[in-house]
Amino acid sequence: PVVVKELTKVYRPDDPGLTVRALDGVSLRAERGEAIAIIGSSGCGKSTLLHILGCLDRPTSGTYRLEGRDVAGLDEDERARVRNQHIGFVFQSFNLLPRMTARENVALPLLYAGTSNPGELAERALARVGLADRAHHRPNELSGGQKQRVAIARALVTRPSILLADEPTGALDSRTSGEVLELLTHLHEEGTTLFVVTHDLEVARRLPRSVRMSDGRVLHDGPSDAV
Amino acid sequence: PVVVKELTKVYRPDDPGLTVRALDGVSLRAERGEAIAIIGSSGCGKSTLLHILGCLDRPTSGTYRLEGRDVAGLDEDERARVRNQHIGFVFQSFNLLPRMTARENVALPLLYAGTSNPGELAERALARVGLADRAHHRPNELSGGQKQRVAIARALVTRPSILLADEPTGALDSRTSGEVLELLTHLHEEGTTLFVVTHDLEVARRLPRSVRMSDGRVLHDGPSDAV
Ligand SMILES: Nc1ncnc2c1ncn2[C@@H]1O[C@H](COP(=O)(O)OP(=O)(O)OP(=O)(O)O)[C@@H](O)[C@H]1O
Ligand SMILES: Nc1ncnc2c1ncn2[C@@H]1O[C@H](COP(=O)(O)OP(=O)(O)OP(=O)(O)O)[C@@H](O)[C@H]1O
Ligand SMILES: [Mg+2]
Ligand SMILES: [Mg+2]
Repeated sequence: PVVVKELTKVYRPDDPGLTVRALDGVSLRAERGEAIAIIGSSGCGKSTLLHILGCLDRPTSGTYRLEGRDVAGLDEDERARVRNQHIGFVFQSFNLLPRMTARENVALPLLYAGTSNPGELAERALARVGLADRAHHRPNELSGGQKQRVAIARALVTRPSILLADEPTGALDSRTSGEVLELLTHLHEEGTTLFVVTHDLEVARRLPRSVRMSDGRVLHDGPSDAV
Repeated sequence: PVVVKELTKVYRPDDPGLTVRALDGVSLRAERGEAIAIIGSSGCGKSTLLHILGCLDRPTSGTYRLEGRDVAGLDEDERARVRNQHIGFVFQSFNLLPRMTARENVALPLLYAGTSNPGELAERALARVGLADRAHHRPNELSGGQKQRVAIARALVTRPSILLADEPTGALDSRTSGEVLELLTHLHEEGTTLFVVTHDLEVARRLPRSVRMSDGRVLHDGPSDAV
């Protein structure tokens, strides 16, 4: 399970006029294999929470136990290892490496993990998001929605046990959006734990549970059909 | 009016296996003060068309006359002047300058135009998108939707006669999205010509006319209520 308790994230704590409480006491528990939407207004703390769950950032206070292990206290290298072995992350602004092709970007996590056939697995992941014919394009030769799909392919190529996706359909038209949701649903059926930040309530309603945030806190946590 | 005829944009024309016809013969005419949504699947050419309309890019072939003037044939400096004097552009990936604050980013077009009171006008523009309290934050200290709103504020601070917005609500929740649409509608009522690329059909339906694209061409051009 994923268990966070009383997480806070405070920027510029020493500067009262500039202090931002991006997370102001967030607690939640997810069992393995759950699929959860995180929703809420622009600036309410969704990406901040997702980065902490993804071991990309540390909270100011509070605890985070991943499958029973305290991960908030790990050092940089240990967190990198947890990320590479267990976590797939789709960034809100994609974060593709500009000098590498789509195929090279997607293969990168496999190279870190020492997996064989990285190129072939990368091409299959690209095919699953409809971009087989863009494998050798660089990010500046791709449309916004194509970059988003490359970021998605990269996040799932290592078959992570936890997939964290920050607005994965934000740049996609409704049909392509539907295809990506099919893909995520399929992964979930195979046992992947899913956290999907989205401001699209149609996306949220396709996941069993929704956590609504506001001003760094959880307002509501329950079945998505109430959303 | 904005008049484009038979625009094409072809990448890698000399490499048959890699040739991409991003625009494959696009024609349209917009009268001054019209508001038009551009919709279509990921990769169909919307951003490419918008960049040509915004004088940020040149077509491979075809013509573009803006208020009777042939702009496709202008050199780099002349196009920069047209942009600064007449056009506001909201980029799909925001394109904020990372080392400047929100306020400095928004003030930049005013500095180029030699306008007095750039700082004050920038702050008012930020207030209109709900970000008065983020004026001194840099882009990496802002959420995705906050960056998008700074990009919007920057595009409208010079009161351009033509506003080109590439997915301006893509990173926004429904309430903030609604506020941005109100703002755009207001500008339109004041006479601004609007081109809004969007994959959100709710946004498209709020504009009188929609142009649907597919594979670099216009599939359909007419009233949005048919969309
Ligand atoms: N420099 C380039 N070299 C080759 N192909 C390119 C280049 N730039 C863009 N393309 C291709 O041109 C096509 C149109 O791109 P464009 O960005 O206009 O799409 P779009 O409709 O805005 O898509 P989205 O909805 O995903 O943002 C895409 O298929 C893209 O891969
Ligand atoms: N380095 C920083 N310094 C100061 N404030 C920050 C910093 N990084 C983020 N913030 C603030 O933290 C708050 C939460 O940001 P976060 O990115 O989590 O929002 P979000 O819910 O993902 O928003 P969006 O829907 O717009 O993507 C925002 O108000 C933002 O301005
Ligand atoms: Mg975010
Ligand atoms: Mg685009």
